[in-house]
Formats: sequence, C-alpha cells, structure tokens
Amino acid sequence: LGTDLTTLGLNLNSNENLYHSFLSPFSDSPCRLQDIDFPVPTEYIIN
Amino acid sequence: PLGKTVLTKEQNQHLAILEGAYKKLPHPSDTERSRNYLPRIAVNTPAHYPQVPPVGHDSLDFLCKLNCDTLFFMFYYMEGTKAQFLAAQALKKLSWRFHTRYMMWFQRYEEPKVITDEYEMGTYVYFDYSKWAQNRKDGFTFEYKYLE
Amino acid sequence: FEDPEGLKEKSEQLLHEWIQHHSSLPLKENTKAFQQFVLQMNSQGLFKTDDMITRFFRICTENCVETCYILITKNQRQACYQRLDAFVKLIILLVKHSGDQTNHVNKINLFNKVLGLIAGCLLYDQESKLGQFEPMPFHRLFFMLLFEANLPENNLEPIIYHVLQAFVNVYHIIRPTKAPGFAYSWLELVSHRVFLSKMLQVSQPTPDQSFKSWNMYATILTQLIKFLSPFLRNIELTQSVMLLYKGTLRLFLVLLHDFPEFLCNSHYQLCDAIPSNCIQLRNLVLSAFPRSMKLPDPLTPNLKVDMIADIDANPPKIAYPYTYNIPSKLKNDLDSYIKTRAPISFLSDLRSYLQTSPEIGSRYNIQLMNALVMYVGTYGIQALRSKSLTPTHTNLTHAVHSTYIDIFQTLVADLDSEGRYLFINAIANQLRYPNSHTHYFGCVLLNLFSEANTEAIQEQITRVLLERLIVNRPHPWGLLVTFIELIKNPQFKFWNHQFVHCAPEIEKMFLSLGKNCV
Repeated sequence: LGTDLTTLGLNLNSNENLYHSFLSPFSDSPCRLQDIDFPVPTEYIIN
Repeated sequence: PLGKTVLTKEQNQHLAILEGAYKKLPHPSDTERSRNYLPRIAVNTPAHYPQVPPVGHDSLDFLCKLNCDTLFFMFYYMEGTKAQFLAAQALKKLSWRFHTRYMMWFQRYEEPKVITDEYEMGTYVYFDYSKWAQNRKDGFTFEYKYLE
Repeated sequence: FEDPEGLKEKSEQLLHEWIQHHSSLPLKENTKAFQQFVLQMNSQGLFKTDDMITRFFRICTENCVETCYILITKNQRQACYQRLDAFVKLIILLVKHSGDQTNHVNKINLFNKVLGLIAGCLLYDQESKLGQFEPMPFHRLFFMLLFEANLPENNLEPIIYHVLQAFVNVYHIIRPTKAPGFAYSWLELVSHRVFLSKMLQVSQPTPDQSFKSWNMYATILTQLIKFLSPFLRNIELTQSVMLLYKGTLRLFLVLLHDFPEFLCNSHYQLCDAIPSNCIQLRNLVLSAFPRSMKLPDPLTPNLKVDMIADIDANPPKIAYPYTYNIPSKLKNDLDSYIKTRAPISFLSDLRSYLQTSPEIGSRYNIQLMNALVMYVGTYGIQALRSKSLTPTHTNLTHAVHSTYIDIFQTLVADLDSEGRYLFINAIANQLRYPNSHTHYFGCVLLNLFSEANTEAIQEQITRVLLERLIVNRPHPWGLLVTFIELIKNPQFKFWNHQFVHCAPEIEKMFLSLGKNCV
C-alpha cells in the first residue's frame, strides 16, 4: 500500500496552506485561480 | 502479518456498488458555484499542451507581467473568484483605477489638468468592456466618490 | 406517503415558477420576489403545519432529482446546476427568514430537516435505482447548501456552528458504509476547502466548539477508514478502491500540512480504525507534530531524548474517550491489580479479555488492545511522575512502576504472535513527536526487547518497527528515535541476534539502515 506521496499533485513544501486550493481528493492538480470563490468587493460583481 | 479476511456479504455488496459509482465520478464543477460566463468544460487537449497552470501563476508578481487585456479578461470573465481579485490588484499596481459607476478601468494618459478634493479632470485611457477595447477620453472628470 | 390530494402538483408548480422567474434575479430583486413567493406558498397552505412544509421539501427534492436524471442523460449538467441551485436558494431564504432574528432554533431545525430529507431521498434512490443511481444531484444540493450557508449575504454566521453540526449529522447518515454509491461524492464533500476551513480552522465562536468540530471531523474520517478497511486489509485494490484510497491519502496529506494539530489531537481514534497493514497512512497520522514545535534531528549523535525540553512535561491530548472501549469488569480488575497486585490471576486472565474470536487473523479485539495499552501506560507515566522519575530503562522496573511493566511483560510473553503483533503495534502507535507518551512508550518497547525471554519476541518487536520504517515517507519522529536507540545502544546487543543475519539481503538492509542512522 506504499505510495510516493510527493506524486499526488500536492505541493508539500508550500509555505501556504494547501486546502485553500485543494480542488478534489480525486484530482492531482490544485484549483486554478478562477475556481476559487473569493469575497470580492460588491462593485466587482458586474455581470 | 494478519493475513486476509473473508469479505462479508455486505462488504462484497459495497464493493459492487462502489464499482458502479466509479463510473459516475463527481465532476469538479459539481462542487463549484456555476460560472455563467466561463463554465468549466473538460476538453482533452493534446498531451504536449500544458496541463497545469505555470508555477507561481497565483502570485501578484506573475499577474503583473501579463498584458492588460489578459488581466481585463480575468477581471470581467472570472467574477467572484480569486482570479478576479488578483487581476484587480495587478491592474491597480499597474496604475489603473476602477470606476465603480462605469465599472471600467481608467488610467491617467497624462497629469490631470485639475485636481481637487472631490475630483480630477484630464485625459485618460479606459478599457471599454462592451467594445473590448482601450479608448482615450479627453476632458474626463473622475469623481473620487467613484474611485474604488 | 399519503400526500394530501393535489399537494404534489401545487408544490411542483410553485417550484417551477420559482426556478423560472426568481432564482436568477440579483439579490435585491430576489428578496422582494421571495416575499411575494412566500405569500403564494402561504396561500396554498404550505405553512399550515410542520408536516406540510416537510412534504413540500420532499416533493421538491424528488422533483429536482428526477429532472436531473433526465438532464444528465442529455448531458446537460449545467442545466442541472441551475435547477438545483435555484432550489437551494429557496431553501436558504426560507431558513434565513424563519423564526425571528434572535431565536435561531427554527432556522436550525429547518436546516436539519431539509438535510435529513435530502439524505432520505438519496438512500431511497440508491436502494431503488441500484446501478442507475446518480450521485450528482445530491452532491450538488449538499455542496450548494454549505456554500450558500457560508455566504455573508445570507447572514447565517450566528448559527454556522449548528449548520456544521447538521452537515456532520447528515454525512454520518449517508456515510460510505450506508451509501457506497455516494462514496466518491461523500469524500469530495467532506474534503471540500470550504468545509475543511470551517471544521478545522480554529475559528469557532468558542475554543470548546473548535475542539468539538475537530472531534466531529475525526469521526467523519473514521467512517471513511472503516469503509475502506476490509478492502485495504485484503489489499484487494480494485481501481475503484484505489481511487478512493488515493483520495484519502491526498486529504490526509492536506491535513498533515495544514492542520497537524488536528491530527495530533485525533491520532488515537484514527489509529483505532486504520488497518494494521495500512502502514503509510498510519505513519502519516503519527508524523504530525505541533507547528510551534521544533523537532531535534533524530540522527543527532548522542541525542538524549530525556534531555529534550519539556518532553515529559506535557502529556499529549487524547481527544478520544478510549476508556469506554474497556469493559467495566476488566477496568475494575485492572484498577485493583494496579493498586493491590491482586487478584494474582488477573495477569493470566488478561489474554482471555483480549481474544474474542478463534478466527485466525481476527482473533483479537484491536480497539480493546489499544485502549488497554493506553490506559496502563497513562497511569504508568503518572506513577513515575509521582516520584519525579523520568522513564528510563531502570526506572521502569522501579517499585513504583513494577505493576505496570509486569502487565506489559505478561502480555508480550503470553500472547501468540498475532496478539503480540497487535500489542507491539499499540505501543508503537504512540511513538510520535517529542512528548511524554513517545518517551515512555519508546522506553517500554526497548525494555520489552531487552527483558524478552525469547528471541522471537525481539524479532517481532524489530519487525513492527521495521515495517514502519521501510514504507515511503513520512516517518514519525518517535519511531526513528526509538529504532536508532535500539540499533545503537550496546545494552540491547541488537547486532548479536541471529534474525539480524537471517538472510544476506536482511543483513544488508540493517547495515544500510544502521549506516544511515549512525
């Protein structure tokens, strides 16, 4: 059951928390910027 | 060292049902707010295309190197996300200012002719999202109450 | 059952109207439209009784799900989202406006009710539709309810802790052993960044609630491990199990990186559930250490563990009430033996408590074994501390501690190899970051090695440590330090043992390990 845990697509040396951009337990790539909902100023909600 | 255990009937059932679920895995978009203007659509691009964003793509320095149109695209098409927020920060760093009434980004074309506590007036470049183009505007009054 | 005549049609008509006309409105208009809509619902008698509103939600949930089944076959996933998100919007507005602003009970009850209804529909659907079951509609409903509940505009912040509790309850109801058809969605939901941050960030209104949400999350993880356990135990890794296991590893890696204190707090409960051959996942949990702590390099020459600052000062927090795993009769006998060394038969009876089945490979109650070791060890540490003694090889046999070490030595001598393997594992599960348990149980293990009356025991202790060392990283600090002490300290005469030289590749491995370590 051993796995090289550095191959699961998580940047384990990151100084930032990983969970902010943790896309899915089934994905080996993190969220893209446009995937992360963010509390932007209401003026930015243009559409 | 403990060896195998015989799976119970229920565990074998679980395994069979899991096999079925394995064919209907969740899509990343199932757990994301609907993106009306840029929905996530999985497309199998050729393997030699970059499959993940470049390293450092989520840093302000990286965004400041992008050309303005890219930042405007991120700002207007990725609403309510970290991309929009960072794009706005990068634009400000590149001395653009967001006008909250026209909802457009303005940049001084030259030193304004008039500057008071309430407004400044002069020639500006602005990005018109409806025409998706940058235009120049002479004699424009930028009221500070609309400065974000 | 027995929905009142016409209720289904009325409810579906109202839902359809809401989805068509109101849901996509911006917030301001949406609220006005909502007020109009509520008047309509009221005029249809939907608020007359608790039963009616419950039926309304159930009918709407079923309607949304049925429609999604059709849209999914047409590959119109986005259209599903619109429908489901609109229904969620209606739910959230009804929750937000139920009861008055100060009394939150109505809101919380309504939220629990809706989640329970969706869970009920999910379980019913999974059972009735079998292979045709579609997880996505339920997945989307649960996610969007959590997402909307966290939106500042819905100002549910005052009840967010109760909202999280509601989700923990519903995730328990639809845990993978109950809804294996929903297992992937379930793992995705419980590991979602919004849920993680709410459950694990120390941001609850009170510290006590933070710990409670930590313990709730540990219970969720335990449910996941319990589902995987039989398949991992047999290393029956179909692709479907492997995907779920890899997803579990990813989640635990994020927890190790971002919330190590949470893993430190929950290691006992998780190790109780992790199958003993799932060594890497267990090492991952045991490798966590508080971010405020600086770990001395285990390879530091002449590292004296007992010289490490406050290693004995603070017993690590064990959140899980493990003593409840010890039957009260055994606990009473244990307490009386520890106090009075009587009844003398207690030691020889111990194995009978632990052995619960004749089935090879499942003979022992692992949770009881773990609890017994933790119970005896915890009091053994207190006994040493009462005489201001630190755990050293000699102090373990000191009069004040002799009953405790007797119990451990009896177990290691009496148990068969299966039982001894589980017993040694229970001790090795405490070898973590520098703390009084790591120090004490490390000494106990080395003491059992040096006092062993057969080489088989020494070999088995070595095996248990070794199998934890030869898997991929990470490796717990306490494991490394204990193993290095074993192979370095001449008192244990490690290299003299026949099993170290039992085969050339084994000897080579020990030598390379020894070279790395020494």
